[in-house]
Amino acid sequence: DPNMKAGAANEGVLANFFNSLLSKKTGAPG
Amino acid sequence: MDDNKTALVESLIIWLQTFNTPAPCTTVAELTTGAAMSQALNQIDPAWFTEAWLGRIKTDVEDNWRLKVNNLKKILQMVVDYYNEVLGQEISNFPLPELSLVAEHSDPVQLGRLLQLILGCAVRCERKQEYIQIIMTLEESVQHVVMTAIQELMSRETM
Repeated sequence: DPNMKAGAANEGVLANFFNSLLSKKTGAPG
Repeated sequence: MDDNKTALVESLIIWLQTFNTPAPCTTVAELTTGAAMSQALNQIDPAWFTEAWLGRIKTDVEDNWRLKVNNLKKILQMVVDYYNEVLGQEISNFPLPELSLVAEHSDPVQLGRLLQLILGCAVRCERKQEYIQIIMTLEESVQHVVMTAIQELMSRETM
């Protein structure tokens, strides 16, 4: 089902983005 | 109202509701007082958006747009200072919201910009992990708008 595939891909994009945000350092640089 | 113009504000209102603020937080009009936004900011970083600061945000503004603008100005100024002084990020490339349009006309685009700046505080503060994980539990369409809003903020920031 193409809709299910698109949904799964979308979920992957969101998860990747928010996980990368989680791993970023907090606060001011240096 | 154009869907593109309201998508940002509608999704960010849903996000703001996760803070369970004492002030009502379901419509654009309710948010124009600044009460719910300031209470969310107090949760995001109580060391910066302190109880004393929160006390200066008037909660009984009703339909007085001048009082609303005063509240919104206090919020925007503290948020901009937070980016500069706590997060170490300049947001001079980001178009700041026209607060008078928010207070007088409940302008959803301008309110969306203010909420977008508050979102940026939440996903970078010391407790960002908690807030990002909450975002990840929201409906996919809301997460998408939130992601785009964060990406837009990041693309306009300079260290």
